[in-house]
Parts: sequence; C-alpha cells; structure tokens
Amino acid sequence: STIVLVFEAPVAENPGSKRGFVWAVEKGQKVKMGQALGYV
Amino acid sequence: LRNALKDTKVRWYPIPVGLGIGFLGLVQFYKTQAREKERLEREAEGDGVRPKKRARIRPDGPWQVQIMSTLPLKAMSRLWGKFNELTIPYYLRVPGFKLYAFIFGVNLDEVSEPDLHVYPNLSAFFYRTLKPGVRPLDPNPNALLSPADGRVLQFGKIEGNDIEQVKGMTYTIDALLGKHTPPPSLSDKQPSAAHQSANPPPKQGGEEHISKDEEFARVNGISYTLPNLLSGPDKKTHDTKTLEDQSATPSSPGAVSEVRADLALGEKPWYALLSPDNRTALYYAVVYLAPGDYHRFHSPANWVVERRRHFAGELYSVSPYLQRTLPGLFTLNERVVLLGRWRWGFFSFVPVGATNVGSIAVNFDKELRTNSLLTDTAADRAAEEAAARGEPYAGFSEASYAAASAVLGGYALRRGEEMGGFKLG
Repeated sequence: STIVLVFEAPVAENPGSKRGFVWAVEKGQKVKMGQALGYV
Repeated sequence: LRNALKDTKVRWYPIPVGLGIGFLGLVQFYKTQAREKERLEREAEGDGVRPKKRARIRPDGPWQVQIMSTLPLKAMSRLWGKFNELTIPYYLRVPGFKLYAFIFGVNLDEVSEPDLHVYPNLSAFFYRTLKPGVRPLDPNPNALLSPADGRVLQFGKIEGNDIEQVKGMTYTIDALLGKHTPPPSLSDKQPSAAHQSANPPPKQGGEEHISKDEEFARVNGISYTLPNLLSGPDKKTHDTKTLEDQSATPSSPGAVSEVRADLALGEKPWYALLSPDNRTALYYAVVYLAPGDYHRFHSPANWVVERRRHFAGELYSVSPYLQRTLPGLFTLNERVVLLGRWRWGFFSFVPVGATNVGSIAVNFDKELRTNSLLTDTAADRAAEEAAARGEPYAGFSEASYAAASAVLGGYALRRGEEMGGFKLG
C-alpha cells in the first residue's frame, strides 16, 4: 500500500535559509510513523 | 488405422500435475482474452440500448504490465481478503504469525497484544495495533510527520500541474486528486445535534465560551468561522449548485453527505491555490508500506479534512518495481483522496490501495466502502449517467465533511492521531 501527501507549504527563500519547508528524509529511507518528513 | 485403433491396448499413464495445471491455466487465459476482446468490441459499438460505456483504462508498459492489466485484480483482492479472514486453528496461530513476522520482518515486541492467539486470522493480525509509546512523535511542532511506517519512495516540489518527473514516475496532480473545485465554504446549515451537545452555545452575559473546534483552529492557525456568524447577517453561503443538494444534516459529526461529483464546478488548477506572491509552493511525498509494516495510518499534522473523493480504480500492485515500471500508477489504482487545509494552506492525504491490500478504512467516515462490488457498480452507473447527460465524469464520488463541524467546515485531525488503515482484501 502507499500513502501520498500533497500539501502547500512556505518556500525556503534561499537555500539553507531556516524559513520555508525543508525535507528531512532521503529517497528510499525507511521511516517510522511519527518521524519527521520535513520541517516548516 | 482401424486395426491399429481396435487392437491397441489402452494404457493410462500419470502426467505431472504441474503440466495439467499449466495446461488448464493456458486454456483459461485464452478464454478470458477472447471474452475480454469480444466485450470490448461490443462496448465500443454500444449495444444500442445503453450509451457506449467509457473505455476501460488500459495502462501501457512492459509485458508484465500488459499481463497484469488483463487480470481481474479486484476480484483477486477480494478473494485474498476472504481467504485471510478464514479462522486459523488456535494452536497454529502463534507459529503461523511468527513465521509471517520472520518472513516480513515484523517486530512482535511492538505489537500491543502479547498473546498472538487473540488474532483469529491473518487479516486481524495485519490490522494490529502497536504498544503505546513505541512510535513517539517528533517533538518539533513544525515537523510534518510520517503518516505510517514505510519507505520514502519519492518526495519533492510540484511544478505547475505536473508532479516532478522522478525516475519514470509522471502524473499530473489533476489525475491524482481529481480536478480542483472550490471547497464547500461553511454552510448555513444548523450545526448537527451531536455538535451542539459537544459545543454548548455561549453563555449569556458576555461570557464567551470557546468551543473545542475554535480552540483547535486558533491554536493551529487554521481558518474558521465564529459560530455566531452562522446566524448573523453576514453569514457566508456558498452558491454552488451541488452543495445546495445537501438537503439533510447528517446526524453524527462523523457522517458525510453525498455531493454529485460529476458536476464540474468552477474548476481551477491546483496551483491556483497558492498565494499570489509565490511565498508558498505545493510539495508531495510518497511513503510505501511493505507487507510487514504496521498498516494503520496517522495524521501527519494538525489539519482539517473538508471532503473526500473516492476513486474506485483498479488495484495494481504498488510495489516499488511497478511504481518504477508503470508511469502514473497511482492515477489508476483505487484510492481515497482526503482534501482539507492546514496552517500553511492546502493539505491532502491519499491512501492508495493495491491488490494484496485492497480496503482502505477511514475511522471517521463510516460510509466509505472501498474494494467492494457496490462501489464498482456505483462508479460505473455514475459514469453512464454522466455520459448519458453528455457531461464528463470526474471519475470519483465526493462526500463532504462540512457537517462534522460548523465552525471548521470539516473534521479536525490532530498530529499523530490515528486516521484509519489498510486492510487485507
């Protein structure tokens, strides 16, 4: 089975800036429920 | 030849069973091919009584995909579900489930029920719950949480209408979510009885009573409408025809009301949702749940789900191999699209079914039935009716949760809250 999330989030103004949505996972990474996929 | 036939002694030899089964399989495959071809030809001409049926979606791809597309996947899924609902003899349960756990890597220490005898069949074991505390939520309130155990297959930003081309995975957001139609605004219906009991009206004398929903909306920065606006002069009513069809207020907060989705209302591209100053963008993530994973899913954030769209599609396998091989796989499979909003704007959650895990359960939506003959026939009937009216069929049936909360216009979900899950068959 699969779950797809599609959502609106703020854009990081420039690479490395703290504001905006930043991913916290890698492709193919195993995750557990409740683990962060990214941060706004 | 007559003498040979008459005089030759008849002797029987056993043939390998596999050969027999292979032969029967081939005969059956040939018959289904012929029958399918004949049916499609008949549909293409239309039988004169009913309008031409919409051509069944035929995915292209390598020969494995062609073969899969001829298989009765939904029927197989239902059969698989029925098989897994057979009660396992009591003493076989523990060794059976331990074998399953060994093969698929299930961590039995995390299962909430220590005595595996409790699970009467594999279907019940598959939908197991976990011990409290074994899945701590990320402490950062700004974190978007993984909705389930699994593997992140893809993630990224959505440019325009196309979801980013990632290793052969191409599909448009319209195909996945259905066309964007304006969400139902807060209706002028009276809040449901259950809602009123949960949220007593403000006390007289100026003492303001903040209902749970208002509290939830305020704390999480989610738009909402104050209850007294519902009866005040500047009450906002939505003037779309479909919504006016909602004649009766459902009796329980979780109940849904059917809206006719095949009326395309005010469609706009999804990226029209974004703030004009480009300060927000649409993102997506795909999490694949392997057979041994915990198969209940939870809310990744605090959000309000306003409506759901049920696409009664096919049930191709969603294994990583097929995801790589079959572009647009998710737009073909049965799925439930939950649409809503969170602090930063639009939010959607799409569980996608597969052959071995066909049913999707949503806890707060008792009326939703997936992978069932009923929904298939309903979908076909809706398609035919739309075709008869000469209107496009949107491909899904939509239901609104606006009645769940008059203030939020939908159902409030808190981060980490269990939303439902995938069931076998």
